[in-house]
Amino acid sequence: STLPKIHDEL
Amino acid sequence: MNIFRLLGDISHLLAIIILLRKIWMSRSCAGISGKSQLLFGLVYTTRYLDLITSYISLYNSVMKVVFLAASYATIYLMYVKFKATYDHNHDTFRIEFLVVPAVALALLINHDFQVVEILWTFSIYLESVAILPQLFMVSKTGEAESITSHYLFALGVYRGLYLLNWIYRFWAEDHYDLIAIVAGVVQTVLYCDFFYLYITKVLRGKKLQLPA
Repeated sequence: STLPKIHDEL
Repeated sequence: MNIFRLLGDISHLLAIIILLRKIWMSRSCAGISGKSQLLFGLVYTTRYLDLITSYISLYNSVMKVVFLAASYATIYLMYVKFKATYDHNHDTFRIEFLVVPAVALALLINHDFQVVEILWTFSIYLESVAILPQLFMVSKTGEAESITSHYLFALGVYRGLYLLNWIYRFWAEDHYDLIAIVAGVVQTVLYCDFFYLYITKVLRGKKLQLPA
């Protein structure tokens, strides 16, 4: 899983 | 961005607007749990700290500001402007039983032991249970005004649509975030009982009455 570097979801 | 997440955000925005409008127009917060609103305010505050530091898109930034502003406005209306109409007697859920475990879990299970990441993780865990005081209040009063049930339905659907968004992103982008997914499943499951009542009662024009 490509861990989310930044959280792009609200 | 995908259609599931866009519809989810719209449903979320709709829920927040429905609630704010209901309180403002009726000048009353009867039947609404102030504790849940405080928890939501805490969720958005701890999650949207990156509003200043990282820019993702205009949409992302605008929506974060709107959610924060609407949340604070709702808390202001409930605890200041219309606090005389706040139903203390039925809004009795002990929110420390939600906040403390969320803090503990965020410190134990997270992607990265950094302040912003821990706060993000805390906000994800807290959001999954933030509606409990409201659902508890509806069960204590035994009923909910139809506008309140529309609010709850839109709020429950939003995270349900996010589940579809995460399935899509896993399939299309090979990207998934287990913390958000597990918390999102818990959050959506908590609404199932309400969804059943909403579909079978409110949509048939009946009042949302919980079996006494």
